[in-house]
Amino acid sequence: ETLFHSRDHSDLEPSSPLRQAKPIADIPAAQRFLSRYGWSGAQAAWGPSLGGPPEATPGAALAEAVRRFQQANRLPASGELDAATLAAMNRPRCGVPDTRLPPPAAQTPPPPGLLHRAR
Amino acid sequence: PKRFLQMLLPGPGRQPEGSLDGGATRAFSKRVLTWRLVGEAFSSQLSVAEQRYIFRLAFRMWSEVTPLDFQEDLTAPGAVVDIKLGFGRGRHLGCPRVFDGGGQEFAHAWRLGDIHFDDDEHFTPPSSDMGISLLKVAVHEIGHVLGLPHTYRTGSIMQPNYAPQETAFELDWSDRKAIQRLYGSCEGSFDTAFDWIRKERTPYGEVVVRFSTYFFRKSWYWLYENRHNRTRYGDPIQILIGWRGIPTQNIDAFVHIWTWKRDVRYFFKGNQYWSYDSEEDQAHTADERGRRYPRLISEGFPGVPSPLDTAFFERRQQLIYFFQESLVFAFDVNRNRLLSSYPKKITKVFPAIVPQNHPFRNIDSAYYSYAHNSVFFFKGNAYWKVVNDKDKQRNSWLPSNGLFPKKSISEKWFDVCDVHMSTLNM
Repeated sequence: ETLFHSRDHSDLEPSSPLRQAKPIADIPAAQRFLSRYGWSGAQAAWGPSLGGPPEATPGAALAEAVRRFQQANRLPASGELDAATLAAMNRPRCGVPDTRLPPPAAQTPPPPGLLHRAR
Repeated sequence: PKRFLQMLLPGPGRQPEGSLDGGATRAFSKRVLTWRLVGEAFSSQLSVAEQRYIFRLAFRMWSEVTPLDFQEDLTAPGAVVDIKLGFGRGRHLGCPRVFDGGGQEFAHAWRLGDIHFDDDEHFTPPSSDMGISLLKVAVHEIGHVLGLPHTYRTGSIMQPNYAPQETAFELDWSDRKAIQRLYGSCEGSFDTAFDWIRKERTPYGEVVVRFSTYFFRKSWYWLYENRHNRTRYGDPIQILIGWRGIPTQNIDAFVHIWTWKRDVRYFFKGNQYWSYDSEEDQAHTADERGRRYPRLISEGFPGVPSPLDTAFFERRQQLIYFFQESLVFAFDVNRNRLLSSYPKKITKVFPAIVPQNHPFRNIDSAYYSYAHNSVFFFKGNAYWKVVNDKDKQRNSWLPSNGLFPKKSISEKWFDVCDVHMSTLNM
């Protein structure tokens, strides 16, 4: 049997072309997002995705996690799940959790005149 | 599932990838890494050939800026392939992180080198400006497998969110430095290095002189963009492709004789030399007197030995300095003969400023750089800069043609990196 597949192929989702990700539109979904991508939650940021509701993140902790996410995305750090924040959560992204951003000084400034040109 | 479970346990001294206090961590210690698009996990959206081409290009883009080489391996047992890529939907490939369908999460990378792409996404080839560029996502995920975390720095390929690309994307300065902090800069000796001068007419009819810098190694070369501090995107390229009619590998030397009366360019290899036509961008077949190229060095440059280590043209003196072993030969291009007092020891003509800090013999390349108005001697990973007029004005005690102490080539010319032979002529 090939390396990845379970014997009964139960790990293969029947391919349904119309599968769309559920929009993140409410607090539980936002909590799942923040926990999945390392912005909050005791659960290891990079652990198996558990189907059930995330550990309930108390209000203050949730607001703090939202604030951190907003700062990283250059949104007003209100701690509120406003429309712009939810939109940022719904953008196409990589599944690897985010890490704490290096302090701005850590970035070596590129030399002047760097242009991005086609290959 | 067992396979992924054991990957979640942080290795000795390692944070699981993406953990909140993670940062960039080197993931591999060897230099050549193998990869494979897993056979039972092809995407249903692109041809398999296209998927493999895109992944080959993605690996090549990292290889162009790191000492790492990547080789597609279709035969070794799966367990020994360093990086495995595959597509899946929802619950996929035994992976504990279920994909969410079209939108939001489009791919993820595991610490030990597995990369999964959500086949519910609309992945597209580099030529398309629709959907999600598979190339861009692959370069991002490979960045993770190599040890790079997310960053929100604008322009970085490691941003967590997908940024639709306006133009063909490349790895920018900071991403290059980030990966080089993990794997080091690219080292290696060159067969020859030179600036190619060409006259161009501006739209206003003025004649301007421009130059491009080239580095040659074995059968490939790079164009170096001095104003961008890096090699041209997509280099190295095979010599065979970029230079018509000269030997396709292991060039010994290049010389551009540029005086009021002459503007000729010669490539040297073994005991022969070729003249190159800048206008036609190909080697001449014969000279103005009908003598065919390649010609013998001993005929065109009486008294000059071969094979050569390297050579450069000194414009003010109108001399070509030819180097072989520990000797240097000064050739007068107007009288077409060696200066009588030559050959001499290289250490005599180009003395070390710091005792014993000198290449002594077998110089790989003597390169006059218009960007730096200086001659540089390359040998192995190091260069020695020859004292020029400006140096003399600042410090009159410096010996003429003295050599400053050696430095590392990779600290002055960046990202001159090899790629695996299998991706050389992509």
